[in-house]
Amino acid sequence: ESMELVKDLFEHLCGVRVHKCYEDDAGLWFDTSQGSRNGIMDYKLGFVRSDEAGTEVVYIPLLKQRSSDELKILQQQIPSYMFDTLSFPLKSLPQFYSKMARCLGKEVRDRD
Amino acid sequence: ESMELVKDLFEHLCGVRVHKCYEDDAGLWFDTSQGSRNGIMDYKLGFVRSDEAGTEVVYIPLLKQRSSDELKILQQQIPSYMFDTLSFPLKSLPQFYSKMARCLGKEVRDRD
Amino acid sequence: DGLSSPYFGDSPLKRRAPSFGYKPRETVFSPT
Repeated sequence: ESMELVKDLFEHLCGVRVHKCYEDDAGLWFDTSQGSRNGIMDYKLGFVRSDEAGTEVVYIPLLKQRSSDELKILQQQIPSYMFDTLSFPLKSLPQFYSKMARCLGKEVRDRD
Repeated sequence: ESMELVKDLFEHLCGVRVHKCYEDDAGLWFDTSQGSRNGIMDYKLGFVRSDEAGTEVVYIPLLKQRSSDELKILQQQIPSYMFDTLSFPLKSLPQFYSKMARCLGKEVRDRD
Repeated sequence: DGLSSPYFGDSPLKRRAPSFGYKPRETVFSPT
């Protein structure tokens, strides 16, 4: 059973690609790209266990490699708070996914 | 990198679990469950290559194992055509996913 | 380039692996 086949399915079914998953003492991390031809966001998703609050999800957007044109389009697609690191409870993960999917699906006219 | 960790992520992020992936002379198949606490659909997704039409997706709902109560709820959630085998072009796969996700997310009052 | 699959064709998100510092992986078909 090939890992890449399963990842291919998820890219074409849900518009999400997990490039790599790894664990460190903080928790479990997934290097992820989400989106479609209208817009793509690269981010890290971390799953940090904590006894009292259950699992916390940490979202870290990766923007350094993005061109200014790409950032201009992303700024018209996704709300400013999603350009910063966020953390939220595991149960909110599906809302995070669909919010990101809706935003990145928006057609954006290139201004200039 | 563990396949199960990647599958766990997709179950929590996108509400889809791939149980198994395998290839036969017809094409590439994924045994899949999709949904949430409101409703779950088990189905096979097949990817059949054809030179002229590109890749065709075959959706085969798996209903035999479902209880009559579960089927009653599913019938209130998803349209009747999704109880039959469907085939559609690869580019329509994301629409299929979000349609299924929207339908299975519907709260259904248990009639009786 | 080994990155597109006979079933899915090209996978644009797969090509973004270098943003995270590694090469995109080829889809290897395991013998069924």
